[in-house]
Amino acid sequence: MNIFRLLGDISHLLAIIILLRKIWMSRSCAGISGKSQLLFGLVYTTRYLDLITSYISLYNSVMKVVFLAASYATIYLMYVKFKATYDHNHDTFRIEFLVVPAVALALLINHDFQVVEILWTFSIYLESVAILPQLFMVSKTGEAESITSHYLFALGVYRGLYLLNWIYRFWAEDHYDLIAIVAGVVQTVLYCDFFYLYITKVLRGKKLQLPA
Amino acid sequence: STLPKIHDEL
Repeated sequence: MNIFRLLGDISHLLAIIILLRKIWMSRSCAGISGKSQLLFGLVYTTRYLDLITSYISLYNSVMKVVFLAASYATIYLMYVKFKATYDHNHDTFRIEFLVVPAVALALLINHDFQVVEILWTFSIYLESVAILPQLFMVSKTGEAESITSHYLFALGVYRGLYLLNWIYRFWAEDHYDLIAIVAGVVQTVLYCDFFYLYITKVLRGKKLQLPA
Repeated sequence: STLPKIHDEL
């Protein structure tokens, strides 16, 4: 463990808590993409299967349970409890265009052709594009509530910090995982446009408005 | 590169 990965995990946890709290407190999921949340649920489910088989550390196991629980809770709130507030009209990204290529790529490019490893690889590829429905929805509605933009910022920063973690691990442990790194770069780059808007607008107290 | 035997990251 290193400071970059710890801060990254904390930022990731913060993002998930911010979102869950926003939906729960406002009793509404307006402006939130349920499709992205479904994809995140799929990412954690396919990646954390080893929760039962391999024990790495208490921290690792606890965080996996928290991420899975928070993800399922968010999906439950969006699609069951507060589904009347779910914005179908703006959450229209075709997620099959993300899932199918991720499956294909995981079968083609992986470290080991075993079920758990293929699922892990699929989760890495899918996570790199899972935010697209949410970013697409923000661009369609043309704006995002500030709490939603804080959520997106924390979520984008988490994988950015993981990039620093991978640089550190390459230098300090001579260990690197090219699949995770390439997907992590793609994932972080997708947020760049949002990062720019967040820094220049939201941090100045303005609403996040995308140029129409 | 020492390929990750197990994935120790979240």
